[in-house]
Amino acid sequence: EHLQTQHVSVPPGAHVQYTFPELFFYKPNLWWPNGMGQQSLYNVMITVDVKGYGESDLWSHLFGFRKIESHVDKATRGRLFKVNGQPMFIRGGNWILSDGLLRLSGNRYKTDIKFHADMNFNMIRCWGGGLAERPEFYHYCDIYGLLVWQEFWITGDVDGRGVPLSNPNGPLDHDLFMLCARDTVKLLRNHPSLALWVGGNEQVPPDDINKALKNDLKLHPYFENAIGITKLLEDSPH
Amino acid sequence: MADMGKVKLESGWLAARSTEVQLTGTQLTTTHPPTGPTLPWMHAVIPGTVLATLVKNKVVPDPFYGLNNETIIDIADSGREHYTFWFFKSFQCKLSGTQHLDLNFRAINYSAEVFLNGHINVLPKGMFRRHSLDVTDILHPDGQNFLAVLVHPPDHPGSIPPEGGQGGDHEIGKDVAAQYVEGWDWVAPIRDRNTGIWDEVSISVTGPVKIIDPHLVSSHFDNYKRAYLHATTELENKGSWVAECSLNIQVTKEVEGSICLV
Repeated sequence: EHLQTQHVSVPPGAHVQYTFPELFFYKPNLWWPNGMGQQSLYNVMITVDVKGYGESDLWSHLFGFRKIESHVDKATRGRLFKVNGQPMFIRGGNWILSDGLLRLSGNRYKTDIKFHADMNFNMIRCWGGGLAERPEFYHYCDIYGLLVWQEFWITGDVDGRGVPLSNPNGPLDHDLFMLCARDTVKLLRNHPSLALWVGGNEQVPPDDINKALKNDLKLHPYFENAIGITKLLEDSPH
Repeated sequence: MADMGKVKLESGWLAARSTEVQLTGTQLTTTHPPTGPTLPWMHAVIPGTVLATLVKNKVVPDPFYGLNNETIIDIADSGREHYTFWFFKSFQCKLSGTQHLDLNFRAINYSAEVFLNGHINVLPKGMFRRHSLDVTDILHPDGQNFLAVLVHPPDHPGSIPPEGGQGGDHEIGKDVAAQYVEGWDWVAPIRDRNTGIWDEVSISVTGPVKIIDPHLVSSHFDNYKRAYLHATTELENKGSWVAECSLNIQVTKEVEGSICLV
């Protein structure tokens, strides 16, 4: 029942951004972390047909309906997580990478990540000195319900500490860092297991990078005011 | 007409150290393509790193056993060119009419030059970025295409102080790359600093309009009884006329168990 078709004209050589009217779901099966419920996933498929040509491209991705919130608790100064409104006790493991020669495969990720789920973990923290993990890593975290805390490529040891101070201003090319960060976010952002982006390990990124990351990753104003949207949608539910 | 969609290029790759290949990328992908794993060429591990390829071909011992890592020369001592490698592959692809073909690298460490059928594309630096090249116009009419990629290590591979330590001399932090490769309290230094085509390589066939990086977001109300799926996508029209498109989005429940969706 969830199928929608829209007509779009795209000028020759152009790039356009298109937003579908939102699709309504009543009581969707929610995606839950390991130990809190099912990791229900929907298959979202987007296709584009061109008049006079036929089907031109197709994209699909598994998607989980879930809402993840987190904030630093003033009393404990620890970060509290909620999923679908339910507070959760984080049981997590540090992750650096699966193989030092980057012989990474779906099978290897499946084994590693199922192992974490079998240990009754519900979060994996990807350390800033390692990789931005790959879509296959996130796919199995989606399947087994491991939330992911993904750090960008800044570490206390290499950036701005030590005697003598090393790399006080992080990498030489900040634009390159932001280009890589933006492309990485686009690569991974549709995975329900992705819970938190973190600037670096034991270190705050250089100020301009930190500001840009916070700006790019803040919740889009469109979703900011849930009441507003509820009101808007109640007036025109579909 | 080639089938629409993505095909991974993950087998049949060859590799050779750049200093042992006297040919240019243009020659490798036109008049002198390597014919097989005869020296200096060897079977390559793609996705993987230069060291993964050398270990697979037993050129160096596996660094994870015993003190093998001590027997592998570090890039600081060998120089960057020692770990600058060619990767070569031929692939079949024959397009029809208005089809387009992209050559995609999901991640390369750290920079590269791509040669396809004699044409060069320089891939900019950065370990954590994707590259997508529209190669429609440089494919061979007979469908047989030659691809060679010259991969360079990070600009600042650094050197490992005698006392080791977290991140060696920290030089790697000048680049946008994984920092553990200079060694940490839990790992010995990685001799090639993870240089290589370390993630998926693919070709994707589309028509005139291509879907790029859709973004899916759900919003929830009434205690999660009411939910909305918001979807935004970028579209690119590679054709030379206005494309009148029908854009479809379909959401189906991921089925459990052995039930298959027809």
